[in-house]
Amino acid sequence: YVFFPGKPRWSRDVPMKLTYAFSKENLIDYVNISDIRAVFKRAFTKWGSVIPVSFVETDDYGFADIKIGFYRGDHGDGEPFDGVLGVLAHSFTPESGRFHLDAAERWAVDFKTEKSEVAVDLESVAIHEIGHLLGLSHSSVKDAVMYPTLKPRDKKLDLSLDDVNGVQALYGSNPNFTLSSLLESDISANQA
Amino acid sequence: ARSTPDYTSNQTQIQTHNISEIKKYFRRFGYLPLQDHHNVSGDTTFDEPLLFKSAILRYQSNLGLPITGKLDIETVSMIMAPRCGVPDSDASHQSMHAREN
Repeated sequence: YVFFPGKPRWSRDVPMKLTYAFSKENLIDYVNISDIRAVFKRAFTKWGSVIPVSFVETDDYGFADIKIGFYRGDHGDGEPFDGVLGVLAHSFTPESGRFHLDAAERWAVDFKTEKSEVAVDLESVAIHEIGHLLGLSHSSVKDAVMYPTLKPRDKKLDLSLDDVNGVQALYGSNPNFTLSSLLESDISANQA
Repeated sequence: ARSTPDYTSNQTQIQTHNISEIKKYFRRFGYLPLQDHHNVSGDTTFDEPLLFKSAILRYQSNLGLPITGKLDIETVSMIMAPRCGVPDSDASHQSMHAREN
């Protein structure tokens, strides 16, 4: 695992609670918002299960710690998106909280119903970008969710030991986290 | 084309036809300086091939690829793969995230 320069992290009272919200003006219209919310809830829960940080959705976009939106092309942060594939999403280091997805991608919440060859798994990208929001940079470990690439129609949903060690080095361990639960998850993923 | 890179051609063809795109990619993700180094005549300086090779080596190391220092098929396929827009921290050049902080 790798940290950003200066090792930025969220500094709040423990147990830490971070809020997140979706930009109502910057969503995609072909995926139900309830499905998007469920995807992000699962993604945040995954990180929250290994560190003493909880994530709560809020309607108050202006005051949310983490602000999520789908944007197209030049969207004002100096890092324009590039259309289908190429760059899929980007987010910013703590404590910025900005989480931007490229609206030009064909985002999928279920590959059984989304047949596009260039469809990208929203949950996999959400898990990866949340890692950045928490302070992890890209890992060279190919199984890690913090590895920088993701092919269309691929999924990477399980935190690896590398991801867990990295985020726990920043925030400590969730008291309910056990290594065996992670290994069980790894084993079931490998069998699948 | 980005989703399914199909490099049936040889390595030389990759290097000659797509080198500027690969340089753009390396700049975008922090492996090369944002501007070419030029001398007073406006020519690219002699150390540019060294910078480029160094960028390839760092990229291969950061992405867990075989470290060959060459634009082999595996490296080019990785460059073509969809990815996160956050620059790689160990790329050594300034990123938007360094500026953010």
